[in-house]
Amino acid sequence: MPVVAVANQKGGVGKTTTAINLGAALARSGRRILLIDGDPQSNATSGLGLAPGAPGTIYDVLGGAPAADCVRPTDEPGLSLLPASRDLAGAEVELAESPDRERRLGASIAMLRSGYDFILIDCAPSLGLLTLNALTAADRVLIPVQCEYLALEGLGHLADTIGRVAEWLNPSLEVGGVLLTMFDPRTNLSQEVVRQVRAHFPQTYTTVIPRSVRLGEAPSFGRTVFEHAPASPGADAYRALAREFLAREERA
Amino acid sequence: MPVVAVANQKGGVGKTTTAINLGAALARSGRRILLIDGDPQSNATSGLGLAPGAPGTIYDVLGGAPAADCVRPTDEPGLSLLPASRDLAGAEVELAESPDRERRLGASIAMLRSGYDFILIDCAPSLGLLTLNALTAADRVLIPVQCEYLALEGLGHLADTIGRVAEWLNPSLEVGGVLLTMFDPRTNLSQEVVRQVRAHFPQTYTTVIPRSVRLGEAPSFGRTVFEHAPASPGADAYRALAREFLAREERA
Ligand SMILES: Nc1ncnc2c1ncn2[C@@H]1O[C@H](COP(=O)(O)OP(=O)(O)OP(=O)(O)O)[C@@H](O)[C@H]1O
Ligand SMILES: Nc1ncnc2c1ncn2[C@@H]1O[C@H](COP(=O)(O)OP(=O)(O)OP(=O)(O)O)[C@@H](O)[C@H]1O
Ligand SMILES: [Mg+2]
Ligand SMILES: [Mg+2]
Repeated sequence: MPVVAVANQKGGVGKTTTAINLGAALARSGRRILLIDGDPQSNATSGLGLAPGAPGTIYDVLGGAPAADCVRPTDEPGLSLLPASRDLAGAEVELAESPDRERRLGASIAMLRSGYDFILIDCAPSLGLLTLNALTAADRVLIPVQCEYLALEGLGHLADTIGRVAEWLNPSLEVGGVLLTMFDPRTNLSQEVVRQVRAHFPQTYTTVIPRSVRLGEAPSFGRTVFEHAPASPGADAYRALAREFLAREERA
Repeated sequence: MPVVAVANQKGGVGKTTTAINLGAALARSGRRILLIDGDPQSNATSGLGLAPGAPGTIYDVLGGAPAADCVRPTDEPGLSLLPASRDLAGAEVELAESPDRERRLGASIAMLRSGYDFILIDCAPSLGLLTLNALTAADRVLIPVQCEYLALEGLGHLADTIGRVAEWLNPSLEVGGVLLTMFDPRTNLSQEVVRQVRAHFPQTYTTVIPRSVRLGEAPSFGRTVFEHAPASPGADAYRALAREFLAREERA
């Protein structure tokens, strides 16, 4: 029952798009999936067509509410969501003074783990306390990297943070995979980023997610790419990613 | 000497690209510009070809170092930078307990204001204490919105936060403009986002920044779009934005 944090402090690299569509692809292959929205922007929540303000959110769970009470079904059979809302932004400051401040999320979801084959956590674009909670609760980190920006510099910072969490808070944490997203074969930069990322990170998935208008549109309709445009290159890419993800898990 | 915060908690919408290239366009039209990198990712710093680890950064300034000592020249004549580095990520928690926690940046840069025609602050993708410091120090907010995602929901949250800052911390704060970025005329979603944003926000600039490979590449070379590809659609768009920005300032 591994917990996978989808994290990268760089904004707009495809964390939410990956969490939603990998989650849905795994659910469509028969796995029981829980997606946790760990970002006050609550894009995973709205991207699945749910309203953030529902009965219970991750903010309530961090405050002590039972996580099972806050989990909700989505339109994708087999994919459940622990939603987020704006008030999650307050959690960083509120948690800052408590002794278990990085461990809260892990402790709250411990009871849930046996009910799912995988739990994915969509992280906010920062390395603050919310993301530290996700990394402390996780077994693996999936790092989306967009192909438009030579963002290797930021990856070093993320790798350092993962190392520190593994050393002080969560010894079982490891980098599960690096995923190249928004790949545009027409540009030299995209090709260069792919080369550099593969050279620096051996855990880089073979699957590369292409830049695809359909994929970019889907969250505006509150639908996964499989509901919005099932035959599109984006849908094919996330199906291939799910297969590669499962093959790695079976080997792990 | 207005201070302009370039802010949107949604990641990857073009905040840094706008801060760098609007700053450079204004400098090339003869204005004296200071760009403050307010993001621990320090993309504005690396995007201008500077190394974040230099003598003084915004982290030192928030800790009491004189801001003037930390300002550095860039390759663009007339454009100076107050750089950031990773350790800025620690400022959020460190500032949380001090009584002037939102006002630190404004107080530190007060002495600098008379030396520049405009000060731009590139914000992190969050509404945490760093962005609150930028909003408290600013006279106007420039909000980039990408055309690929119907992110109006997030804009409401940002507008609420700006309202609260104006009410409690900085009465002169107002929304200076909303900038549509990464526009791709081939997609319906782009056209729809433009329509919706213009309808909701009368302050939306007429200038729209197109999605352009050259613009995406420039920061990887540590150069502005004017150095990297001066005749590209991206360079033209940011020149047009600078003209429109100045026209609004003259009317203000
Ligand atoms: N492969 C793709 N092709 C085209 N558009 C994409 C692709 N992946 C994501 N997008 C779009 O790019 C934008 C950023 O993606 P997304 O919101 O998933 O990134 P994120 O890393 O979660 O952002 P944040 O840092 O704000 O959490 C969204 O508008 C999304 O719809
Ligand atoms: N108009 C454009 N056309 C093509 N690519 C662009 C455009 N504007 C920005 N980009 C690219 O998109 C990515 C996101 O842009 P940028 O880093 O400026 O966004 P940001 O809002 O500052 O992100 P963050 O939330 O991480 O601070 C970068 O790789 C940048 O080079
Ligand atoms: Mg996201
Ligand atoms: Mg930025």
